[in-house]
Amino acid sequence: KIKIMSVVNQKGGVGKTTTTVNLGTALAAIDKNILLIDLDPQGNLSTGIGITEKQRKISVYDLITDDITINNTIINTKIPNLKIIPSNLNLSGIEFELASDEERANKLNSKINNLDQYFDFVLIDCPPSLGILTVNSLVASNSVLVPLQCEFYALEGLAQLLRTVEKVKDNLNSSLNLEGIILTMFDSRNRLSEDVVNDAREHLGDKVFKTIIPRNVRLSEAPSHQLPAIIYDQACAGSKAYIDLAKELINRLKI
Amino acid sequence: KIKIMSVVNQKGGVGKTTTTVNLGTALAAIDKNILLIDLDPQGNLSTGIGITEKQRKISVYDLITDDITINNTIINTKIPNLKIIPSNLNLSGIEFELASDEERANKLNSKINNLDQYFDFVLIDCPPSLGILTVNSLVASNSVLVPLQCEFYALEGLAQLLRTVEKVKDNLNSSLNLEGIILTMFDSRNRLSEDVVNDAREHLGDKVFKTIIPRNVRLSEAPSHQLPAIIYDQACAGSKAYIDLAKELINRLKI
Ligand SMILES: Nc1ncnc2c1ncn2[C@@H]1O[C@H](COP(=O)(O)OP(=O)(O)OP(=O)(O)O)[C@@H](O)[C@H]1O
Ligand SMILES: Nc1ncnc2c1ncn2[C@@H]1O[C@H](COP(=O)(O)OP(=O)(O)OP(=O)(O)O)[C@@H](O)[C@H]1O
Ligand SMILES: [Mg+2]
Ligand SMILES: [Mg+2]
Repeated sequence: KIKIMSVVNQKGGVGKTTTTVNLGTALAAIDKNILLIDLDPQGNLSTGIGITEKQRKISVYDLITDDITINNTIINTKIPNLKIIPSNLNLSGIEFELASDEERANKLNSKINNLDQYFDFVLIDCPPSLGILTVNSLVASNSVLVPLQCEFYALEGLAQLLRTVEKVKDNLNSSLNLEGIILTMFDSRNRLSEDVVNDAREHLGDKVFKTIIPRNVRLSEAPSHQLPAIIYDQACAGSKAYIDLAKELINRLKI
Repeated sequence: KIKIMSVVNQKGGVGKTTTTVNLGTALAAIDKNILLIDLDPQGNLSTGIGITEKQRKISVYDLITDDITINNTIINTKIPNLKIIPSNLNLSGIEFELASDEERANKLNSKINNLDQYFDFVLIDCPPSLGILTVNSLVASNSVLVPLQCEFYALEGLAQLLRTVEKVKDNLNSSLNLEGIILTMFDSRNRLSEDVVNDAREHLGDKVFKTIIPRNVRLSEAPSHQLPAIIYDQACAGSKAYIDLAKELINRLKI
């Protein structure tokens, strides 16, 4: 059964895109077939994977608003086993365009079932809000990954996010489950990071992945080379952590 | 003339809230009368200034959707010369609630003109999107501050943001002007930070403030003590940078 995972957190800058890029690449490296979907109008995921402006002519915007099938929006990346549906700026007006459409929450879900090729995982990178794009992702998914930055402000929004996931599960998509919380940007020099880790494990127990992603400058340098960190610098602490995370995810799912 | 400034960037986690809290506090410390408005449903600004849950019963949500006047939503903070209109979770459904309202872009603007007390500055903290809340802020403002994180992904969204500001100026609010770009989270150990600074100054010249805000762990610790960094640790590099920024802003405006 295909795992369709929303990578979501309305708090900004917590590592959603970095997680989607590097977890996706690590899973592809251990021979899983991966599809990434860029649901953020900023298109950081498309950039982080090395998709040029020209390759973004057809994007997830067309998938949501036109009659095009999902198979006609998927493009290859430079990375074996890894494909993507890119995003472009057309997506930034979507909230208004769908405002009076009864089916607005179901757009992505209605298309994702027509995939004509096999994927083990679909990872959907969401924008930093709980608006119509994130709701579309949650309705189309059967699993949720929540990157949680090891900072004080990031903890504030977590309860609201988990309530929203429950609401979507109860009203729109009963197959949706929280896969887990991924602790990101852990800084061993900052006592606060420790507090966030302890707090998260105390309240959420096993829902928090054991693997912690450290703050690592190579992770933020990689996008400027249009490469995932796992390819740009496989030996750095950030890449190793994402490779560990991929293994832990596979073990949890017993695949 | 009152300066109404939107602190805006659709890229998440770039330091919008941290800038609103600390620039606001620094201006209040040099005897300017300051009003902060928390337009983010997450309510990080209200938390960073020490506003309790109980004090958020009346919020900016009521201002936008009810007949209440702005003067009845303003509350005091522990900081002299600094007042706030807090936010609460009611705000997260606003995009949908206003979807069919012709006047949805003008809600804040229609109320802000009825202030019955004098402020030198109003700083509005925006959520990480270009949705209806950010548009309300831009329509109600005469000035825009853009925090720009010294990271690669953050540069990507800047052109779109500046185009949106122009669009609001041309169609909805001709008095809107870009005050400047504030470089944040500069990390001298990361060559990329240097590249972003040079890039920004090359393309935007004097629009980029000379003061650069360094990455400084005390800035991220302060919110867990419900205090601005300027009060939590006045001598740290982060606080000094925001105090310098306040002085630079005053010099630019020749007040
Ligand atoms: N573990 C890490 N160590 C250091 N830098 C990181 C790490 N993870 C992400 N970054 C950097 O931090 C910034 C924010 O990360 P990213 O863009 O992935 O977050 P996001 O949640 O997708 O942001 P948005 O809310 O805008 O979509 C980026 O510049 C990224 O390169
Ligand atoms: N100069 C800095 N040095 C170190 N940490 C910082 C700095 N500025 C902000 N931070 C921390 O980085 C995180 C992101 O900052 P902040 O929340 O202010 O950004 P934002 O743009 O308001 O985010 P959002 O897009 O979610 O509203 C916070 O945890 C904050 O404490
Ligand atoms: Mg992102
Ligand atoms: Mg904020």
